[in-house]
Amino acid sequence: MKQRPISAFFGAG
Amino acid sequence: MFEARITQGAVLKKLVEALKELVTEGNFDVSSTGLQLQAMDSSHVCLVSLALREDGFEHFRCDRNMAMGIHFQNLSKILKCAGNEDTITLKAEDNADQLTLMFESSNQDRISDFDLKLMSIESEHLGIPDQEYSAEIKMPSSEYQRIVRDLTSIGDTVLISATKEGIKFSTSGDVGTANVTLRHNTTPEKPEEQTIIDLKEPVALTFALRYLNNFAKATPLAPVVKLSLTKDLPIVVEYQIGELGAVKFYLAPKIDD
Repeated sequence: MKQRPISAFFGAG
Repeated sequence: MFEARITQGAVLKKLVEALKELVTEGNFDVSSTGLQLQAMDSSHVCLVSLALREDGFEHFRCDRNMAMGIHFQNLSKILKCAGNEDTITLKAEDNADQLTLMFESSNQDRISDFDLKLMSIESEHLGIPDQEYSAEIKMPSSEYQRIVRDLTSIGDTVLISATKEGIKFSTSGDVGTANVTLRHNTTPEKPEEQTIIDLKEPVALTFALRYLNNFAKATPLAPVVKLSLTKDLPIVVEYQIGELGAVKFYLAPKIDD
């Protein structure tokens, strides 16, 4: 299984 | 200048103990509304979001917005010098390169101050949308701590499934498998001993236990933890720190290759 970086879920704010 | 005074200095000590393994460094963003921190772990799969409200402090003053770059292991070394009953005051001049921490014993007979060198940290700020989750579970924080600790000794990842039957934590490893199910239970008189499952739709997600176990270091901060789950999105593990604010941990789910 793989894990995407957390930034892939949240845009720049 | 910036000045924040907290009578329960132990809260600050517990907070930094909860964060220092997960995040090496980060910016304390202070403004007239309070103190915030957003920081990722070194592998960038989880995010810590801390928000302490200005009115949660006994005294709070911030003349201009500042980002104070903190090395958490170093801050922890200093906070270890504060007594559990001490009042702690944080102080910094505008654009200062150090943060002063003053500790006062409860009977005011011992006062100490330490200066922490600040760092310049360029951090990417992420926008976390307010959203509805498929499942929100409130449970005793000690129960969460026990489950993730127990399962970490069995496997590396946990499948968390929320259904109308309850919330199930499942793992497997070399020694075998483990399942722990908590049912909705509002029988205990004390709200902090209840398990409350607010389910909009069933959801099941897999996470690395190492991180969930690390989040449990925040257990001393709050009697209750809230888990929020939605398909294909990070889990939120949230601890309310009394009237002061909250710390939220976000962890990306494991997905099939």
